[in-house]
Amino acid sequence: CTSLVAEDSTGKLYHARNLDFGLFLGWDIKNKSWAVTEQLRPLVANVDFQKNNKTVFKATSFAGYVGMLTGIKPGMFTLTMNERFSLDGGYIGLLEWILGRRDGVWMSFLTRSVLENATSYDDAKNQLSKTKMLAPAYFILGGNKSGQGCIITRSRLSSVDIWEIDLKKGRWYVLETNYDRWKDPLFLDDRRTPAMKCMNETTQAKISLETIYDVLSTKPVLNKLTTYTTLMDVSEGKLEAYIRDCPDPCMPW
Amino acid sequence: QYVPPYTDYCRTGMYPPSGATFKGNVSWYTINLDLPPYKRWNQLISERKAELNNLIQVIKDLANAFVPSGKLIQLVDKDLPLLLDSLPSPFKEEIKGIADVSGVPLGEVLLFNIFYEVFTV
Repeated sequence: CTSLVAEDSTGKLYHARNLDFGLFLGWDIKNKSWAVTEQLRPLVANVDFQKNNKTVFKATSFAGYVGMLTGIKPGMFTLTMNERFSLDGGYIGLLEWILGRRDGVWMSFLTRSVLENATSYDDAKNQLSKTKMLAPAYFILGGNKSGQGCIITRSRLSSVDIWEIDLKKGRWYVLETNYDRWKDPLFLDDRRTPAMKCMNETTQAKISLETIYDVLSTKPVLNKLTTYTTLMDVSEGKLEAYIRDCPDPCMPW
Repeated sequence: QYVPPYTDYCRTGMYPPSGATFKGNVSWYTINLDLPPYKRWNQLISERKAELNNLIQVIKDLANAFVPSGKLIQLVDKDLPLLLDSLPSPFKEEIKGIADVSGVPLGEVLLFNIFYEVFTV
């Protein structure tokens, strides 16, 4: 996955992501595609969660999947989640759950609960960084005020790092793939460098949902695992999603 | 390109989405949180039943390729549903509703919903 939150020169915040899933889950030699990824694309759906006929939050999800990986609470915050690989991974949390230790929260249930119940950017940030979880993850959170954008690197128990937009330091966007920001990505899977190169080329003055779509359409940020691209504008309460494909030549991940 | 390091150029003018990298728009659905959790996903699942079954079948095929005896899927179908009651509300009721409307065995819908925790290894 690749997720980013960017602030334009007027202080407006944009949040976007490519959802990549299905690595090593069945490579189709003939069609040069991943089997699970191919079957996930037709399941992509935009969902408007309402109470009393009013929108509580909106999300891009998969039919049959009740947790959330990408969502917006209009006027308040935007949230995406990227997978974090760790030896202390979700299978340990799962095992603990089976054995009866159930004080952690399932990742996608937490994100949905935050989208449904958090009352502000700070509240969402607090819940995402402090709630005990079954699996590690990266949470990418955007707000509605200048400077409100961060990447929360989570272990199962706590937040390991929070990396925020900082305009004073020239950091007008934060971007996450699937690697800790203080470490180099695996050299065979470096989507961070091209994504940052394209963001820097775009410049803060020209950042918009349109130019962010360009960044997320650049290979290998777009790759054979990409199922959808979602673009979100928190102030307008806008979420738009597109099903993606990556015809050859294209990286398998 | 197939080989890192990255040397491709940054795309421009891709929006509005079209062409080979765009496979389609995403449909909108409303989930009414005032409904009982069991019923919330009925419309969406009724419309995407076949696609959900296709995905589950691919996952089953992969599982059977790793464990040809079929015991892994037997475990998912027979034992995983025992976990459902330990899940918090409203998720357990929603998952049950999805399984009933789609016709996909409960354990397999549950596996799809906890895929992240299972596969972060």
